Amino acid sequence: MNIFRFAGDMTHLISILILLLKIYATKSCAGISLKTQELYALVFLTRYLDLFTDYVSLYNTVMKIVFIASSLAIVWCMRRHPLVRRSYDKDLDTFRHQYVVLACFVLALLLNEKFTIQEVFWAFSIYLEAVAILPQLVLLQRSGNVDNLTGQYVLFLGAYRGLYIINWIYRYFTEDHFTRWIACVSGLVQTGLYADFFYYYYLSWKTNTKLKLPA
Amino acid sequence: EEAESGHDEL
Repeated sequence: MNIFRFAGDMTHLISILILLLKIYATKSCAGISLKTQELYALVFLTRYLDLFTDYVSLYNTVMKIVFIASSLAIVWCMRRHPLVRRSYDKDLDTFRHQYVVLACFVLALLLNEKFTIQEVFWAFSIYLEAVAILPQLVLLQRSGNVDNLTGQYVLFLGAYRGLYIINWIYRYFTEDHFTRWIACVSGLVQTGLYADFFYYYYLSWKTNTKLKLPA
Repeated sequence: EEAESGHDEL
C-alpha cells in the first residue's frame, strides 16, 4: 500500500460521502443521475465478490463494505426516500445504461486476466467504472443543474482519479511484477471521461453563477 | 498483501 493509493481511496470515499450527505441534508437529488449511481453500486458489488473469500487486510475489507454500503445508500435514497425521490429528474436521466452494462460484460468475457467467474466480474467492474459517469455527463449537459453536484464532490472525484494514476506509475517503477493493464488502460479512459465531465461541470457552474448574479 | 485473486486495489 502506498500513500498515493491510500489518499486515492480516501478521496474516493469522501466524494461518495459528500454526495450522500448532500442528498440527505437537502432531501433533494436534482441534477444527479440515478443511473450513474446504480452503475457505481453495481461496480462495487461485482468487484468485491471476493469480499468473503479473499482476506487481503482489515483496511481492504472495511473499505469494500463501506463502498458497497454508501453507494447502495445513495441509490436507496434516490429510489425510496419519499422526499428525495420527488426531485429526481426522471425524464432527463434517460441514458440507456443497460447497453453499457451489456457492452462491458461482453468485453469482460473477451478481455480478462483469467476466465473465471470472479475474474470476469472483476474485469466487468473495471470497464463499468470507466463509463459509469456517462449518464451523469448526459444529464449535466441537458439540465445544467449543479445544485447537488457540489464543487467539493467534483474536486474529490478528480483527486481520486489523479492519485490512482500516480499510484500506478509509482507501482510500475517500484514493483517488478506490476502488470495491471486492464485496470490502467480502463482507468485512463475513465479519467478522460471524468475530464469531459469536469469540463461540462465548469461550464454549467459558470453559467449558473452568471444566472445567479443580480440581473 | 496480495489477495489470491491478485487484486489488492479497491
